[in-house]
Amino acid sequence: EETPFVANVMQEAVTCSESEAVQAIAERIVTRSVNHIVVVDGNGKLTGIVTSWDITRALAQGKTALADIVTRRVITAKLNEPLETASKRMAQHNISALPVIDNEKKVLGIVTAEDVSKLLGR
Amino acid sequence: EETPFVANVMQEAVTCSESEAVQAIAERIVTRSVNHIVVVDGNGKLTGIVTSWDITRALAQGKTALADIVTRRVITAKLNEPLETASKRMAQHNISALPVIDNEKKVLGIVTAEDVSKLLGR
Ligand SMILES: C[S@@+](CC[C@H](N)C(=O)[O-])C[C@H]1O[C@@H](n2cnc3c(N)ncnc32)[C@H](O)[C@@H]1O
Ligand SMILES: C[S@@+](CC[C@H](N)C(=O)[O-])C[C@H]1O[C@@H](n2cnc3c(N)ncnc32)[C@H](O)[C@@H]1O
Repeated sequence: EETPFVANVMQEAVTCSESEAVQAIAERIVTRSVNHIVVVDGNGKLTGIVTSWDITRALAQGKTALADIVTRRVITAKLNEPLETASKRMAQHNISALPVIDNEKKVLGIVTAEDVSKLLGR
Repeated sequence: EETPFVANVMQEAVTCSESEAVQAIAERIVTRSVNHIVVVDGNGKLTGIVTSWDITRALAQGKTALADIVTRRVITAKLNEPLETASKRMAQHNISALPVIDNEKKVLGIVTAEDVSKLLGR
């Protein structure tokens, strides 16, 4: 069995900018049928992550601004890492996705627990 | 390598009843740090599923009643199934969790893509 790498299961990251409203981000989660939106700056560099879990927490706590719900300290992955390492990192932090970035924090894609699970089912 | 079964990675399902408000379900998603709430009747039998994705869609579409957002046709798993089969089923339906039920639809637990991914990282 070959060792899979992050690059083998990475998908395109669905992104948003800092200036977008929570309502617009919620609509993107629905239309793109994903749970993770990666927040980027004007150069496509990583500035945060917002998930359907964060939107749920915003509803539970009556928060409405993106700045109040976005996670800033983002756990990430690199293209050439073994997928096993990425899975371990997700498990350690109890999270279900890792944005994949280059050395300048440019967002290249995203790897999710769903993509890893699909590997077992292949 | 032994073949893992659903029973090996299954977790306790976090549940709600049909009479609960969306706000209360959103709060449970946050306090239990999960993405999936299994809807059960008074005998603990499966009647639906609500996820943080559904709550996000409710926000995007201005829906507020549980009956408007719950998914009724639930894809499930059995305790003694190979995990590979459960992963395939999740992948086929683009979903990230399967409630585990017995032959009378009693909810025994839940298996998620996150739990499957953890197996790779072990
Ligand atoms: C701790 S998890 C708990 C629920 C579930 N395990 C999940 O991943 O959705 C939910 C939180 O993790 C955060 N999160 C998701 N992916 C992340 C990542 N790569 N780095 C940092 N935080 C992340 C979300 O922003 C959200 O606040
Ligand atoms: C189609 S998925 C798309 C987003 C992402 N793949 C995920 O699983 O969250 C989202 C929808 O799947 C539904 N869903 C989740 N688990 C399910 C299950 N076991 N059976 C049927 N529907 C399920 C949710 O209720 C929600 O409406």
